[in-house]
Amino acid sequence: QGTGAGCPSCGSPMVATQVERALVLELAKQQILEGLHLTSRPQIIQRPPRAALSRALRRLQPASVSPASGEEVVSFATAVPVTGPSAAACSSMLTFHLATPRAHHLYRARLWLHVGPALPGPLYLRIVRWSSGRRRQGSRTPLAEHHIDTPGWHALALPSSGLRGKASGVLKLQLTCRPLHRNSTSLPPLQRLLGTAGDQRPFLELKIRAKEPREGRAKRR
Amino acid sequence: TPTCEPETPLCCRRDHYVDFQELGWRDWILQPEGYQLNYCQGQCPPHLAGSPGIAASFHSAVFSLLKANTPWPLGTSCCVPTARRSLSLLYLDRNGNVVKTDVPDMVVEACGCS
Repeated sequence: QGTGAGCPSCGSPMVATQVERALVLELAKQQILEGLHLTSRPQIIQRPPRAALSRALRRLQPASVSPASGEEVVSFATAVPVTGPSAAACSSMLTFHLATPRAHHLYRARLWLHVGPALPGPLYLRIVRWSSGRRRQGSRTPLAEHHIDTPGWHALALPSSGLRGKASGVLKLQLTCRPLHRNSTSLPPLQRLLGTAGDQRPFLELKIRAKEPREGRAKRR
Repeated sequence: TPTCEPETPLCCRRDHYVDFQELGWRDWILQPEGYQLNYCQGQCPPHLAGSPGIAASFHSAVFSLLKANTPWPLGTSCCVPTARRSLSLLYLDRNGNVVKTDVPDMVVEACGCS
């Protein structure tokens, strides 16, 4: 609008360069926001540390292109030790803030953890999903069990079905560990075993694709 | 499709590179640094109508037949995109999550007369 009569693609007179440039920038904003289904640019509440960002970006395989109209998401965790009388010594709670899912289908999830050199021996790691419920302690849904026997980064597969749901977008995973071999030495607190800050911060890698229309209904065969 | 030159009045592709720095969006769009925002501009005289145009389809064939049998052109023909490609974006959402997605039909690659 305001550029004079008619539309540029049907032979109307050329606009001045500055006006055209301003139009192009405005059009670019609208096009990007519309393409990302956003109404305005995101105001980032908590920017991830640069080191964590660069490490995570290396995990997003440059060659792996998300499926058409799909997404890959890397979400960084905030980790706090689990305290309380019944809490295991080697236990930690990871909290993720995911965008409220649109009509998307989560089909792959991996939890990346960095285990430090203080690992005394192979450990058994149990991951449950914690959700606040009616009961004071909340409810726990088992998700996965893994064996970790070397320091370094580990990509632990999680069942995508166990992560769906919750309009709030807040996901809490409780990690509990114990020595894999019962007679081995006891473990230090998980906080000392797991990297929790900087470029060793745990993060979730999610692969999401757009839901097919009317997906979820049983297909008659 | 020719890219638009000042002396080209006919349907062409006008190339614009938009740097996200110019939009002040470099803080949340991590990659790429910018993208080609092209659009189509120029005249489409009747003899160019439907060549190659996104309407180069059944409608265009019917339109050509009508045109051939009617001495006067029906309606106007516009310069429109005939080919587009997606744009892969890596950006931070409001929670600081890194999102990688392909936005379809974001870059106009070719123009034609409908």
